[in-house]
Amino acid sequence: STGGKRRQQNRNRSTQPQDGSRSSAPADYNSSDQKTPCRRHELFVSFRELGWQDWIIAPEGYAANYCEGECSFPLNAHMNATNHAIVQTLVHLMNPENVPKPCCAPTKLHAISVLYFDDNSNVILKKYQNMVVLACGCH
Amino acid sequence: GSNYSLDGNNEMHLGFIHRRLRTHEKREMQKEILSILGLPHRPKPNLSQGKYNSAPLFMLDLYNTISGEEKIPVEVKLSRYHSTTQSLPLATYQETAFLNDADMVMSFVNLVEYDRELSPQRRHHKEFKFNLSLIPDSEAITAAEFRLYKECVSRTIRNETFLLKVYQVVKEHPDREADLFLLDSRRLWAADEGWLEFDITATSNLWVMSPVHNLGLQVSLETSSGLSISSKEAGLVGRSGALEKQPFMVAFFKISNVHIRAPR
Repeated sequence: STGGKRRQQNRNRSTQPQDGSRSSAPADYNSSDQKTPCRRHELFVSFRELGWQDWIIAPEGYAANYCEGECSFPLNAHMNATNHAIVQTLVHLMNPENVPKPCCAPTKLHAISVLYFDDNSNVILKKYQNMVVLACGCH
Repeated sequence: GSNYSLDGNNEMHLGFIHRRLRTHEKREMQKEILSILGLPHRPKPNLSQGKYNSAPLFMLDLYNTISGEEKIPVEVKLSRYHSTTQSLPLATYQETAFLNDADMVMSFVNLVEYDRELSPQRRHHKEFKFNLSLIPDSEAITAAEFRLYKECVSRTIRNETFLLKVYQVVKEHPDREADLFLLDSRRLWAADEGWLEFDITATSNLWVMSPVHNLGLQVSLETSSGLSISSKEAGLVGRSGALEKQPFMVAFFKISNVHIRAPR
């Protein structure tokens, strides 16, 4: 946009009442009011609470995390909000009904190991990959 | 866990209800977790021999090595049992190397043990057998070890040595010695104390591929003058010995295909 228009916009912006909801500019791809930021929730699966400590030797349980909410790009990130808004707008123009809503998904996964007896009292140590979410973010 | 979202639909919602699970919810949770762990049902081991004997202690040592968490070092547990404070860690460097490459490690209890007190001209020997038929298919053995505990033998003169031999039983005969294949031999000092480990990777793979050939192992000992002696005289711990020194076998596996969890 040209500089004049931008000055106009700035003037508009400064007179507008500061309300929580954002204008529905095309780049604004979400109608939902509350924005749940991208977060990792922790659920602890306790083998003891499940009454399994007679056959599971270790661990006591494990953190089964999951991710929820929306991604927000930190402005100084490689994909900053402006680029993100432009990408969203372009996708919207090309294909209005499915504006991509950035998911919040596991981006770093970790294994756990479980040590347990089998039916014949043999002992098994098994690694389970991708059982614990260490970080969430955008794909 | 106790704080699981229970409002019916699959979506996870923020508002967790922090309360104890009801019985059917707990059963559902147990089924769900067993399916994630790839187990058809919850195992019911017979632990009359106690939970912490030699194999579980060794496996717990491997577990601590993998998870790297600050747990009670296994030696501390062991020293509670032993009058001697042998410093030998259960898991050696070699096992740790196998461990890093393995997806699963399994220890097997010794199913049978005969101390054949034969007539003097025939030799003493001790037999061991392990049931490898329970290995989940699609697992390939990358390494396997047979572990025996030797105690210090103080009766004889301290610098006496024994020659220990481990054989794979190839064919059994009712009226004479079995056909044997020598796997390993080791010269031991009477005063030695600690775990002995013998590589039986090739033998274990044969037993998995062809269970009919799984006729077990034999261990024999002789003095430096060639006299056959019983394993007890040489200080080897058998079934009548301390629980945490019982002989066992351990195998390291690499999964050939990833366990795909059946949708519920």
